[in-house]
Amino acid sequence: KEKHKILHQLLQNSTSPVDL
Amino acid sequence: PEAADLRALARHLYEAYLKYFPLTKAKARAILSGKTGDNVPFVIHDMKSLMEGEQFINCKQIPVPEHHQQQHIKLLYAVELRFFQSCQSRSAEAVREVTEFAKSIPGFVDLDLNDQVTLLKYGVIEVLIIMMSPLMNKDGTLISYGQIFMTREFLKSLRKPFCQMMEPKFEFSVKFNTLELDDSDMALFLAVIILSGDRPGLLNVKPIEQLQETVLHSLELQLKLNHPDSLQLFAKLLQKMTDLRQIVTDHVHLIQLLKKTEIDMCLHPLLQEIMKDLY
Repeated sequence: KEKHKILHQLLQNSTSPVDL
Repeated sequence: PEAADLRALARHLYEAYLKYFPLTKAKARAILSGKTGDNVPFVIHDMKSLMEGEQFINCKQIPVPEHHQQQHIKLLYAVELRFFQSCQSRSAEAVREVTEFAKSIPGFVDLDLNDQVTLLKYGVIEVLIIMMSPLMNKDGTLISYGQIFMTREFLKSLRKPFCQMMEPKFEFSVKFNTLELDDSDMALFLAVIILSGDRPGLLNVKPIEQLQETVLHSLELQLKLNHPDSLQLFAKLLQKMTDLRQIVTDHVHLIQLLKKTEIDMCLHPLLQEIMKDLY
């Protein structure tokens, strides 16, 4: 899960934008 | 009733596509064919126009390393690398758009979360390459949401290995564009790519294959209705998926080479995540 942290975040958060 | 369901699915995916992807094929083709009135893209064809065009590109200023401080080297070096960095930022943003589109595919968010990650990891570059096709013609490509047209010759004139990055995408796109898909066809095709049950490391393949089968039926029906005179279009389109995998493999190898040779290049964390142990 740690290996794909940002992808996990993108999949789970529909509104809060990940800092791209 | 079954055909009605397949049409409803096509409509749903087309709506999601329009919602999440800001530059549609219809809009891109209008820009490329000069049908947008005064709204013509800025053309980048050499280093001078690249520097002038930077105001259009959302460039982040990156520090120039000590050993490139000599004035003329610094200038060229910074422009080329800054451009590459802005490509990375746009790609990361595009990954976010593709993720939102994937989540809108009925059943996708009900899949095992690890499988959702795997499908995105392996599918997203293929999707981005397909989405690049409408922005390209044989002479160049639109970038920066259609505000800029960058010539193919200019991209070929960059130093190695930067000059090798786009040429395979041009070759693919020129051929792909002859299929003349529209945005509603593209939406279904992208969903088919995302729902590939043969990605390495998937935990539960069956539900993915079931979802893909439904989207495939919907795509087949869509193409029959939307392109009644284009024979074997469905089969031709599926064959493109094989070419795509080779292009992605080569692309990832080039990025890995860049990482080794360009000591000052930093890869965007999201893209790094996607490309790590990919192929």
